[in-house]
Amino acid sequence: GITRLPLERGKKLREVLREKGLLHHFFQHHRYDIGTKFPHAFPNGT
Amino acid sequence: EVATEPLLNTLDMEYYGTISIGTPPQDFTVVFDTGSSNLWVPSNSCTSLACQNHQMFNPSQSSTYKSTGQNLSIQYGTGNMEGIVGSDTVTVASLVDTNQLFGLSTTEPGQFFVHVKFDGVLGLGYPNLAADGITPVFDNLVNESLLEENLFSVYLSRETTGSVVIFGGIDESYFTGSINWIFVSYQGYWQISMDSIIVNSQEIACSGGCQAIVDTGTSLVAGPPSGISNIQSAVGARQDTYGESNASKNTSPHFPHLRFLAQMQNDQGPCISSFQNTSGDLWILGDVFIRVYYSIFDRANNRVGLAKAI
Repeated sequence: GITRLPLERGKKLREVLREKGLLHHFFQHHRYDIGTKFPHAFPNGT
Repeated sequence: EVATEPLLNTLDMEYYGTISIGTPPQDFTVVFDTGSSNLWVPSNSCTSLACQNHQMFNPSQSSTYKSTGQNLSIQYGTGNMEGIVGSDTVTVASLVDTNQLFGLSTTEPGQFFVHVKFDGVLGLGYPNLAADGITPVFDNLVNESLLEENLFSVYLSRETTGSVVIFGGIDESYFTGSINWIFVSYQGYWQISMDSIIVNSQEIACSGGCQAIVDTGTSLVAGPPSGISNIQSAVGARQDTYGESNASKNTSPHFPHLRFLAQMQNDQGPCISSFQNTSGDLWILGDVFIRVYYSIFDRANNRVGLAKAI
């Protein structure tokens, strides 16, 4: 009834882009706002 | 001009595991994301470079695959995933989830996705977030009576290995002390009410209460600019031109007591603060928070349990 699934901690895309020198290019051309992932949330409490 | 990029939230995902789909099984690396509710992986009919760089599901190689003829568009951050809906057996560790509906992306979202290590996303949010009413994987596991309890829990390690998502139970070896339970305030995301944010005994954000989402699919802690600014000041971080905040590794006396190790990304390279602005009033408690607190997502009682992780 209890099942474990191991997770790996990998390199974030942010780090990959930084290493490739692409991170500033990314931020220059794209607006990044993690809040846009949650359009259905109640923003001001319930 | 600022353009948007689909699936931008993939910028800060860092924990993933392997599942398989089909008969015989085809393996995929997916992010277990409590901030969404769909399962999707790339389809072999996707010709974009990003798809070619990842594992792609081939329906013709699976004897248990069923086509639904249904198109799918999952809104995901600033963009969306376009694809089709199929049904097949999904195996999560030893759990065999039959007739699971899932998305097969036919266009891969964004040029930067080519650099992402994982192939897709497995959402662990509530069903009402799922596109087209598709039953999420976790709900199917419960419906098929495969789990001992209607909950799952997550332990995130700072190391490359050792992290785990536990379906159907709680493992006391991953935490010390008691579990603090907080009721879910909105059953969609794992959203809770937070009373305040205190640094060094002083309330510096979330005065009067605020809403927070516990999200395994985000690595940072994010919140409204005013609150984040106060926290950045408290940890001695400065925001650079592109919104990233840098801090000197030599200013540890200024970091909040006990929070430095948990909330600064102190790996090799620049020391980047783990706090980030969002445009809304929500707080997002991502992996840096979950690494500190073993997190229990209790669907049976609609509550989140937090206990001090080992």
